[in-house]
Amino acid sequence: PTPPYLKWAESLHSLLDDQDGIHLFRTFLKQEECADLLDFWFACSGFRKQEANEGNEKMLKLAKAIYKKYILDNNGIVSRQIKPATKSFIRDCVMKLHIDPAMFDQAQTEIQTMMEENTYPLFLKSDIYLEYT
Amino acid sequence: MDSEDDLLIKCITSAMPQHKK
Repeated sequence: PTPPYLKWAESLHSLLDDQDGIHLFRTFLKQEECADLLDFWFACSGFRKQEANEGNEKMLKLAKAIYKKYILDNNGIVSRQIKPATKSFIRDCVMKLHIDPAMFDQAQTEIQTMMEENTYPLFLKSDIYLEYT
Repeated sequence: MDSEDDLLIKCITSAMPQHKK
C-alpha cells in the first residue's frame, strides 16, 4: 500500500484527511507563523458540520468566536487573505444574527485556494516534510 | 457554559479526522 506521506503529496485534501499529515502541516505552518490558516479552515468545516444538532444560541456564539478570532482583525493572517466583500458578508450575518451553516463557506474556499497555491506546495518542498519522508 | 475559546477548539477538533488505528 502507498505510505501515507506519499498520499499527502497528491492533494491538499489527501493531506488534511490524515491526522499525522495535519499535525506535520500544522507544525510547518506554525514555523511560518500562519497556523491560523489551517485552524480557520477546520473551524469552518466544524461550523458547517455542527449546525444540524446544535441550538441556535450556541451556533451564534460559535460564529461570533470565529469572526472575532480570525476575521475582525484586518492584520491577522486569515483576514488578510479573505476578500473585503466576503468579510462584509460574514460581518452582516453576525450583526444581524443571521446564522447560516454556509456563512463561512466562501471564506473557507478563499483560504483553501491560498493554501493550495502557496503554503501547501511550500510544505511539500520543506525540510520538515522531506525529513519525515 | 463553554467559553468562546472552548467552543472554537471543540469545533476545530470535531472537523478533524479521527485516528484510523
